[in-house]
Amino acid sequence: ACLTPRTALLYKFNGSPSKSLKDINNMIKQGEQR
Amino acid sequence: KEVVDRLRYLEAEIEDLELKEKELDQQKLWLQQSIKNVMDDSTNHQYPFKHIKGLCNHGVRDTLLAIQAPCGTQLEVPIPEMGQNGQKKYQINLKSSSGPIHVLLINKE
Amino acid sequence: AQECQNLEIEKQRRIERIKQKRAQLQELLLQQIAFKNLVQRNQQNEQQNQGPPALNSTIQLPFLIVNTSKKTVIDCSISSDKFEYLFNFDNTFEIHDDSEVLKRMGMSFGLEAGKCSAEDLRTAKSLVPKALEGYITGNRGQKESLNLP
Repeated sequence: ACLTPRTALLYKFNGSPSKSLKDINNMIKQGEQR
Repeated sequence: KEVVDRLRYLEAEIEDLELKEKELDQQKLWLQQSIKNVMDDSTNHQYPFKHIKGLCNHGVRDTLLAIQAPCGTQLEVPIPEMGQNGQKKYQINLKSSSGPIHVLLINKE
Repeated sequence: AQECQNLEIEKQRRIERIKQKRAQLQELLLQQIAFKNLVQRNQQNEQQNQGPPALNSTIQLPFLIVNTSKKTVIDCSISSDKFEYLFNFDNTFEIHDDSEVLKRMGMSFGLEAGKCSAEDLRTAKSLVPKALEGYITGNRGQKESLNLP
């Protein structure tokens, strides 16, 4: 488990896989449900 | 004898897997270089905008923002939190270190 | 027996890593096909229209698309040099990268969904490095290995 609670998700143009954006979209969706 | 045979078999399998992994790493490098060559062909890698609008015509009746930024630009999305007025706040931070970022509002009346 | 157990664990780790690398390779293959197809199409358009498209009708790659409801209020702060942006939305949004947009526009010939005509398969094959053609139209083993349907 990471020491400090994760506060944000990151994506790098032409550096991160598309999956990182899927993770961000899921986090936003969950944030809505919560 | 059985355990020794198993050991030999596993060692051979792991050797195969190692070769396979090296081949995949090499192929990934080729492809990344090939994509970079295409992207470096600066005259032609723009994307016809009308097709992004086409996304709107695909029943996407939303507001679309197109963010065009230099490679390496960082996008950060904090975990949504509750604002003072009890409304959820959703944020996007963009940080570039090598050039300006351009944001286009695609389909807002 | 202990050595066998260690090797079994090592073998599983390697199999897992190879699975991830194959998924990445598939993603890159589709990206390569989509980008090259886009470049070819842009060139055809330019020949037909005798010149480059109007300036505000195209967007340079790489780009991201953020889509949110029409009702969403978007507050945006921009640094003077345009190197930093901060957006606040009062509603949810989704973010898609250019590879996703290109796929949705059919630029990778529907390969990711296994809906690709023989003609398009030939074109797709011509857009990837020779050493990797096997993943597109080669023996089943390679195609399956990238789970390209």
